Amino acid sequence: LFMKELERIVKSYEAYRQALLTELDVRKQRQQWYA
Amino acid sequence: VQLRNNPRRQLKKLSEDSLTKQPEEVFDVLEKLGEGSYGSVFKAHFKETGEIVAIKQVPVESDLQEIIKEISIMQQCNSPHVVKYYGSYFKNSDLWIVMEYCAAGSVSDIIRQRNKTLIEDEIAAILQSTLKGLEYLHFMRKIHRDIKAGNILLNSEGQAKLADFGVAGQLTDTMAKRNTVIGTPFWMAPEVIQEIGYNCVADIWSLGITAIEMAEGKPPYADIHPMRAIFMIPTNPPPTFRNPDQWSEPFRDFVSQCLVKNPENRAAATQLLQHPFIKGVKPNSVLRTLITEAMEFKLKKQEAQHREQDAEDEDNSDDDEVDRGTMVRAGASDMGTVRAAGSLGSTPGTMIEHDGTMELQLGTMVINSDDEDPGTMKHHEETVHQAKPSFLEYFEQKEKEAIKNSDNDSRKLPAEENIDTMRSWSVEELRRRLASLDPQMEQEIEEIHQRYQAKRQPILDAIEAKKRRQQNF
Repeated sequence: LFMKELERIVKSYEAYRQALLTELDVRKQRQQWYA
Repeated sequence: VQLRNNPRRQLKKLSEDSLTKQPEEVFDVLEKLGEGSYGSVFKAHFKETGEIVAIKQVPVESDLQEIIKEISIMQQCNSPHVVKYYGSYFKNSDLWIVMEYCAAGSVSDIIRQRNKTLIEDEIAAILQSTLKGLEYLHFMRKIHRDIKAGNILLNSEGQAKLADFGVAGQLTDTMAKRNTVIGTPFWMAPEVIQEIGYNCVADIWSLGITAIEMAEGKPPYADIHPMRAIFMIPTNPPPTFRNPDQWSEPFRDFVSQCLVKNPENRAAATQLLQHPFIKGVKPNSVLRTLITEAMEFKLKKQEAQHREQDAEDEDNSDDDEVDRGTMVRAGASDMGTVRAAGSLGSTPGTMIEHDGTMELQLGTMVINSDDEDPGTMKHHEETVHQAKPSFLEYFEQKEKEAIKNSDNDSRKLPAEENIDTMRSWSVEELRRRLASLDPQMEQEIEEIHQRYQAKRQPILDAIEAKKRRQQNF
């Protein structure tokens, strides 16, 4: 159960990190476009 | 019938010396008292002081974590209104839990044995002791979660004591409300059924139902299917007496104060101890007739079983003897103090013949245990032979669905914000969140590690103790 819960936490944080990185990337591209 | 045990000295805890011995050197196991949540309960004689104790013998393959939880809760309690724990032994494949003996048995046994419900004076006396037990328990931030006549024991002096902490829970400051569906369906508070979180006053609702049970012989809705009752309890107005005119105004008012649907408006144990119905309680001597009759019943039954056993022994005198250790006489069947056994049968609500009296099979259910993964449901059956009731099947189905959903949900973001919210953040905010991600994750992992470690430790300790051949604790 502990390993299952650990896996769930790591996966969810990883997904969150990816979403943040994607959003930062989008912002960067948008800034470059406007520049 | 001897009304008082009158031990030479009051046992508090078994000494180190007693605990290092084999249990049969310390106790003479007398007759079987009945079946508890996990195993059989025997009456035993503590050789050192002559005191009578109860010993619960639990097979070690049972749910050890639940048993350790029960021991731990009893161990932390020191109240004359809570059954005392004296110590435990490992003996072969059983765990022997030595506890305080309550000579008159449970209130539900007494009702069944006498085939008679209780009168108001008797109910008030029992409720007062029970409320004192609950006041103590709630002060210790513990919830019993299975208050019913079957879990209130009476000693020979008429003092009621809370027993069976198999499903009790500990509240912590960070977890002020629990959301585990636990207890016995007909006694369960609406907020417990609705899984909206509950606290100590859930026990007060169950106490109100227990008051009706003592007065009428069974809890409200007992005649209908428990699956339906489970939906009716949160929906319907609070239950009342079948014939309210039969009962005094203070008693009716007491019950109505326990059975308040909104837990925020429900009275606490301390307040209810000041209720006129409880304040006006007569001395414990009002329970004398009841206790004498219950103990006489036990004695007669015990004698009958001894006769039966002797006849059997004579018949089987040539048979191979089974090693019973020092058990003086373990009756072939239970001694009449068996609680309403097991989970609800396949035909719940059906009256079954038991020892010449009628009783309902009303068991305890444990669902959605918060000791497990969120959403994981759990139930234990008090006896393994019972057919699984339909409402448990229903909850098991819900459990499967919950597990399925939790798998689909495994990629849910740790923060509450979704991607749309993320779009409204500034670049600085996004960078800040990204930077704080690792410490946050580490903290969450550490918390969950601590939580599991706390649950694992008592089991590891028990295994380690067994490995070191330190058989008792």
